Amino acid sequence: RAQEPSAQDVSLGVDWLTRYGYLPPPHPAQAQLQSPAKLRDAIKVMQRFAGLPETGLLDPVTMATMHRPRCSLPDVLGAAELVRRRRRRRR
Amino acid sequence: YALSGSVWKKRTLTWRVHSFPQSSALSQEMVRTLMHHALATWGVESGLKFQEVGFQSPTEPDIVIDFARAYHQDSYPFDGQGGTLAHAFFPGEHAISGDTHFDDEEIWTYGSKDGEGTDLFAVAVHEFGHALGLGHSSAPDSIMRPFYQGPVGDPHKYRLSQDDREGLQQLYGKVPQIPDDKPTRKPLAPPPPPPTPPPDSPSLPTPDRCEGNFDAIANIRGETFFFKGPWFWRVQPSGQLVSPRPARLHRFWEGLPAGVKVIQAAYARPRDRGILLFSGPQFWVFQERQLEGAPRPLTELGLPAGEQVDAVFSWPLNGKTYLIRGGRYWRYDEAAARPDPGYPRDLSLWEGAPDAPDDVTVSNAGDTYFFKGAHYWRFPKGSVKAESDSPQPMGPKWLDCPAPSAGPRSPR
Repeated sequence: RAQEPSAQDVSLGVDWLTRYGYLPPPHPAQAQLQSPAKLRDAIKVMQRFAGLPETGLLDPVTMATMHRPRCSLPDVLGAAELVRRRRRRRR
Repeated sequence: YALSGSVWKKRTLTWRVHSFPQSSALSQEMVRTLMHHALATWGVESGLKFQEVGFQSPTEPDIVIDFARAYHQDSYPFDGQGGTLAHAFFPGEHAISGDTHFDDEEIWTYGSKDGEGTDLFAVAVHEFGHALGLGHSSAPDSIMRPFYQGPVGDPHKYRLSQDDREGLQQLYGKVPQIPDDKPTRKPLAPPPPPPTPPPDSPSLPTPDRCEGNFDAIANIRGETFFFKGPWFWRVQPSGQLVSPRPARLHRFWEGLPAGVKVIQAAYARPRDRGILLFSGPQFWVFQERQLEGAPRPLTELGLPAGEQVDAVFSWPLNGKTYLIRGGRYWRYDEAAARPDPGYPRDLSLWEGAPDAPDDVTVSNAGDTYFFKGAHYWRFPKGSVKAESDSPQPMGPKWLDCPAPSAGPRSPR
């Protein structure tokens, strides 16, 4: 069983995922529920961008990657058109 | 690949390195050369042309390149060495669109063998991808991957991956392929010095917003526009300055004749959301940013032939538009679309208001603000009597400027 991430790692991870567009910004009035499935999907997309195995877990290598040098801009641009080669290949 | 949703309409973009790395081993010449080649990497695949302009150029470059530290007046403060390395702004009409910022606390290198430092060419190619409208990509060989992947080799041999080329061509179309046309690259020689403008072209330093003395001020769609000469600043409803650098008047207001050098007054017309810009005895009507029709005479709004205006504002309380010249004002009924009879009247009816104000506008909260010089007079919502503590310095409240008593502004 993969080692459970510490509470601090989860908190840092969620902050990082929110900053780079993988999770919606928190809304104090809605305190929108972040289902574990949503968090897992967000982690998988981040792992794809980082070229990591898409485990959906905040495992140590994923946490370490969040500290790697990078561009400041978000990775997921909200409504922007996101074209995946896979979808194009299927077409 | 991912598209940001914005793209440059033109195919020749100007650029300039506005500030250089303070502590890098790279000379300014080498920094300019690497930027030149990083842009050329995108140019050969898209037909886009990039022109370096010097500091004395009369036009603001589309892509301004800065090396900055920590908080540098945009929403992406840097974090010291490591972490975030750089960012760029997507295409658009804002002054900051296309601008590219590198963290000056990184160790910027070129062609370092031991992987020491951060390869400036590789990061520059990535960031210029954003400046042209690309978002981040998850494709394994894309330069647009969010994480730094190390040097990409020799700048004049480097070619974009297929994923990046496809994203770029979505934005700017394919380059017409001539049979023997291979993307060529000039040897890595420093680019020619930026062309000096012809001696007679005026060099236009951008004005200092903290001096006040604006030509016109208007609340347009909730944003406050501050016009000065051929420039303007925008303040968002949150009070945040869109950019400390002004935008070009004629580049934003499409169709505004080049002969119009100064906007004397401006306001947004409530009934059809038209935006009226006044200059001399005429005004121009815009819908969004496009000019609608020919210029109109001020006589249509009730002023005598040849008269001009200092200030114009529309008062939501009574649906009337006030046109001020010196110590007098005329009034125009927006609903009836005709001037009110019995004008001009004396401006002293607005108790406490300064004569010949630079302009007047109504805030999103409904208060009326008279501006003159570096000060404003606030009239609470529905009142025609200025607040007792008027005037106040406008810089700190409106334009992110230091209080007037503070010492000279800190260097950039």
